Amino acid sequence: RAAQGRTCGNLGNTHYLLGNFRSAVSSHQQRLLIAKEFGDRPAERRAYCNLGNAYIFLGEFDKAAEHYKRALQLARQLKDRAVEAQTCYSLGNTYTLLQDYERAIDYHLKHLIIAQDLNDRIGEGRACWSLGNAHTALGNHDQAMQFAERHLEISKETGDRS
Amino acid sequence: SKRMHAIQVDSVQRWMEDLRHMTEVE
Repeated sequence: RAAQGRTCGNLGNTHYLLGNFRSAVSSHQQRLLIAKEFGDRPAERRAYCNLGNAYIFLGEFDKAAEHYKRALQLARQLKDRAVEAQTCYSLGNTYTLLQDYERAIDYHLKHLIIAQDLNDRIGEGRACWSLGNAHTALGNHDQAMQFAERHLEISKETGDRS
Repeated sequence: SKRMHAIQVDSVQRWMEDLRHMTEVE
């Protein structure tokens, strides 16, 4: 049964990489069930992330957000800061797709704080870029400018010409 | 439309490009 769980996860990932997102969802849902049977929280966390990602490409952004939120709870329980940061970043982008820019800003700020704690300059740059765009969408041009300037500074430091 | 505008945000597009190849491996 445990091997069946891992295989469902691998199958889900393969469907996903092939662009078969409905099949990916189905396999990852199976993987999630088996992870729950075993009380395997890291596997549960992975399944929620994989499901969130597949729902993004199906255009089902509400479902993606629900799954990312479960992944975030588990990442916090498991004290995995890097995964917590990644999931906040995903939630920020998902709420941008849902045009809920206030929530997007909340999650991008959470991502920014963790990226700074972890000394992840690339992550910090991405957070500033995203925050600039979300503030622009809300018409907060002064704040958008501050984040754009921080993004520029970090891009110069990391040698990211694009 | 507004929805298309959100999808065209450059930082979101970049995230989606990365996400397309991102899987949580067993």
